[in-house]
Amino acid sequence: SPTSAGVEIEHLTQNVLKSYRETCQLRAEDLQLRRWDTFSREEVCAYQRKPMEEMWQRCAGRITEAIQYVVEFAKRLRGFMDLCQNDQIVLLKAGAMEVVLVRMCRAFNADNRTVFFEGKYAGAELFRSLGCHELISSIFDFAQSLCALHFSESEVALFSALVLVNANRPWLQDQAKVARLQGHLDVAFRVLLRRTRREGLLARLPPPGRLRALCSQHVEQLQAFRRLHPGVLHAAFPPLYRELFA
Amino acid sequence: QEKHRILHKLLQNGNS
Repeated sequence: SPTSAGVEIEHLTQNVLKSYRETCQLRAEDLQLRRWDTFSREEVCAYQRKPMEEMWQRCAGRITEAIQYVVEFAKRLRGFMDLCQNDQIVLLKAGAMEVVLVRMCRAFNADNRTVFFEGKYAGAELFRSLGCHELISSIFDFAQSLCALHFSESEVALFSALVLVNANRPWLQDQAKVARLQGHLDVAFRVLLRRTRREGLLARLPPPGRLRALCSQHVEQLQAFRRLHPGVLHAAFPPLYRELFA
Repeated sequence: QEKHRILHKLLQNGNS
């Protein structure tokens, strides 16, 4: 009946919000409080002087930490653990980095184009020694464009659940089951937007291709780094990072 | 599955 469907959707929404709150890594209030706490010129120079391998290793470490929270988010999402293991892995392998990029907009200060990194806010120039200027610029541009949407915490929660539960990912075994869950999350998102008079957001969301392109760009840069520094990836990068991207 | 050993392990470790 329409009523019980409504109750179901409300339960799902509450589950997504709770799962997100429990796994958001950094609280929005804390990020907000520290948004003008930027690295000093000397600190930026110290990062810029780091060898490329060390900077890559640091960034891989921070990405891996963020991904572990996304895995916990997925595990708490109602219905996710009912999918077969193949599909859980397919969705995480394809979507974890995309969710990290979406979550990053919370840790981004669009007023001075800085992102929270290792305890303070950092501009794109801090990442210079990575040797992938274009990728960093694209990620900063993406964060800037998401910030312009003024996402609420509930919107980030539901949007990231939808980025993760995507029935169009290749290699799914039970695509219909993923599509059902995706459909319920989609309804939950639309109900939330209607309730908060934010339906206009739907037309302004980034197209899925944009997230996919950023993730491919990351993998391409990793391959280029690997050619320059053979062996470093295996010796010094987190195993989960290697498993997902190498 | 062997290729995704760590992801597997993380998924199987209860809701920690």
